[in-house]
Amino acid sequence: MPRVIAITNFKGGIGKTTTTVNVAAGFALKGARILIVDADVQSNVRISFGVEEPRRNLYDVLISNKPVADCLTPARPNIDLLASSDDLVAAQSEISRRPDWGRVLETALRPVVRHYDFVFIDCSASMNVLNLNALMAASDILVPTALEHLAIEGLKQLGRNISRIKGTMGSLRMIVPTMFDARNRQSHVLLTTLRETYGALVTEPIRINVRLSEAPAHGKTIYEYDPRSNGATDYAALVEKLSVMFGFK
Amino acid sequence: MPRVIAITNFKGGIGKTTTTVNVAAGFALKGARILIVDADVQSNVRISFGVEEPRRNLYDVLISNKPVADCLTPARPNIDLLASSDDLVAAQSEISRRPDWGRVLETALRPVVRHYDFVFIDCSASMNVLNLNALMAASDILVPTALEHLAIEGLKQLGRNISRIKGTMGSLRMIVPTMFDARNRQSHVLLTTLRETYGALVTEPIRINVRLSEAPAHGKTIYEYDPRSNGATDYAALVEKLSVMFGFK
Ligand SMILES: Nc1ncnc2c1ncn2[C@@H]1O[C@H](COP(=O)(O)OP(=O)(O)OP(=O)(O)O)[C@@H](O)[C@H]1O
Ligand SMILES: Nc1ncnc2c1ncn2[C@@H]1O[C@H](COP(=O)(O)OP(=O)(O)OP(=O)(O)O)[C@@H](O)[C@H]1O
Ligand SMILES: [Mg+2]
Ligand SMILES: [Mg+2]
Repeated sequence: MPRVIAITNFKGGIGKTTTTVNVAAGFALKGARILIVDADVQSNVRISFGVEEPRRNLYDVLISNKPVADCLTPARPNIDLLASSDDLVAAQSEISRRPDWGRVLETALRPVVRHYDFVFIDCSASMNVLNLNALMAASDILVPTALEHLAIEGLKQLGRNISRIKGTMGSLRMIVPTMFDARNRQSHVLLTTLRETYGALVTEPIRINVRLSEAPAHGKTIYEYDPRSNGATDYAALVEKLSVMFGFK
Repeated sequence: MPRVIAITNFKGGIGKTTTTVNVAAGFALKGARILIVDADVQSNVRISFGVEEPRRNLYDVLISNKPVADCLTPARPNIDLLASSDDLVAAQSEISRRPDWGRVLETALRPVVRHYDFVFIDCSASMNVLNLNALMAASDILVPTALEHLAIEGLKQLGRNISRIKGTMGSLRMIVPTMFDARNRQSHVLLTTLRETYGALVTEPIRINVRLSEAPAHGKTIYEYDPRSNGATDYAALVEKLSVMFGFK
């Protein structure tokens, strides 16, 4: 069975999409077959890969009951994308009214999941019915966080909600500190706080790196845009750590 | 009638809460009577003001039908806060099932709105039923945006959704560039792009300023934490521009 990994955090702008794109791309380069589900109406995954808006997407799967296999878009070798769309904004209320409203995504993905080694779900910030579906469908949860007070504060709430939705915190695999700025005292202080509170869950930080924020404008992963950058080095290291954890090659 | 101002953007982490807190505080210092509604489950407004979790909040108003006047918390002189809560996560689906699901917030606020000069609604990132309610209730919309590709890209989608929900873009008053970093070429390039696309809607940028990211940890507004900082200067200037626009003193 593949791992279904939700990349989530209520806090916005802390690196969820950047982590989804560059972890998925790192695994694909190692030969893993990857499905990325973009559960955020912003469609930032598609933009980050430089992929045109496809004819079919997640809305077609969840609302129009089209088969998943017909709604996938190849993003890179070894990476299929189930893209998001504007229509999902209106779909949230419709999904909420269904009796199985928490399992809609898990059920929809079931026919194709076994063709992949990893399924990554990029979540939007805040909590909505799509994010709830992502948590329900996930076997593993990865939580990026910026090293800022509001983001660190928000982890407690996220933990409460993961426990409420999944029954335990057991599926929370890693907390990935992002945008670590060695010149900034706050970064160091909050990284220490994070490690004191969450121990071995906390990975090495992803350093702040302007190349990571430039890459989406070129529709490239960090490995394509600047393979010798700190961003590429740090995300490759994270992929290695995840590979070991999930026993992949 | 007071102005009801939704501070919103699908993109996360681009300065919605920072703008809500420091614009509201700037107006309160000028003697305006302010209500802040925190429509984001993260409760970042409460944290930023250093206010304890109150007994009653927005959940009590929307779901338990408690009168708004009984659910307000004084945050500062001239500032009342209708705080958010964890329970709002579960409330979204419940609200979605109501026939008047888009007008629930507007209806709930009606009894108290006339006691204030301004009502500010801090929205979460992404789109959910609470954010939809905030847009429906708002007479004016203020959109902060970071000067990054994904955030600027997202403005087009936000504009489409504002038109869809409000019928026109007429209530969009300002786009406020945040985290402007003069040392970073991308900041300059994207600020120019923003001005070319949205013209006079775009205000002077809020400069990147570590004091703004430190202030929430102390539960202080930027004027309290570091009144001589760039952050305090830039937000005070924004308050002046809004005062002129809304004809306040
Ligand atoms: N390590 C980093 N160094 C510098 N910039 C980064 C880094 N990680 C992400 N960024 C940039 O910061 C911004 C926010 O990152 P991203 O969009 O991945 O966050 P997110 O959590 O997915 O946001 P949202 O809540 O809107 O979905 C983006 O412009 C991104 O390019
Ligand atoms: N001009 C600025 N300079 C430096 N840091 C800033 C600035 N504006 C905001 N910040 C910091 O950036 C982070 C994101 O800002 P904020 O939380 O206000 O964004 P948001 O859009 O409300 O996020 P969310 O999508 O999670 O609601 C916070 O830690 C904040 O303190
Ligand atoms: Mg994202
Ligand atoms: Mg916020």
